[in-house]
Amino acid sequence: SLLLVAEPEGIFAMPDPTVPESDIKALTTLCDLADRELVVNIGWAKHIPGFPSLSLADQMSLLQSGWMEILILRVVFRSLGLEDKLVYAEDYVMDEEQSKLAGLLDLNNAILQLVKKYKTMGLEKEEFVVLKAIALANSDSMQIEDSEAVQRLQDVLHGALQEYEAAHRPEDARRAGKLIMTLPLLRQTAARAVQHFCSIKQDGRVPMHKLFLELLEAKA
Amino acid sequence: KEKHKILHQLLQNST
Repeated sequence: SLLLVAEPEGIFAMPDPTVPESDIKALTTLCDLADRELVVNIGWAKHIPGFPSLSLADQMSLLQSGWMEILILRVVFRSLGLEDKLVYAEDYVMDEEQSKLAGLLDLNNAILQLVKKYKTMGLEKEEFVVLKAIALANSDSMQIEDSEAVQRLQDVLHGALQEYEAAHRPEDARRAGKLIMTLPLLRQTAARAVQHFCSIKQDGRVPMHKLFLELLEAKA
Repeated sequence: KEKHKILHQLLQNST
């Protein structure tokens, strides 16, 4: 229940209507969106029960490892109602054509593989919010100071998922496990996304805001 | 950690 309440509102991309469509415009829009959404996600993390009790250093380490997984999982959940399209924001939906134009076809297809997986499973909002918190708590940072505290956070979230499934899907005893087993694909997809945006950063043709840059650099 | 100033600030701000 706390995670449902903490879930941020939808976000808007607001692409500049005066700029003609191009790869640079699409990537600029996405990088700006990502930067704003990261601010929102850091606020969200503080509402995960147990997260604020971690040391500031460990909170930072988890976010530095898990931020792209959180961004992608949110895009995936928003896209569950559509066919072969990614809802990056309420007003920014990318289809295959736009993905090609932005040079994001491979990455977006990888994200669509996740969408397909969760569609087949019928992922619910309750499951999505817990899974997202688990992705953060389980982001496998190498810099954790108090790994027992992080383990306790993982256990609480894992317990919440199991409890939810026991109450709502008693006919499928393995559903919590099935959901957890989707996380490797999320990790893999996030790593591709980070790699892709790191090379865009090195090209230097797309303006990026400071928080997005800071977190990309944490991954470099 | 010095390098991650914005993240640090955002986490320290209340709410």
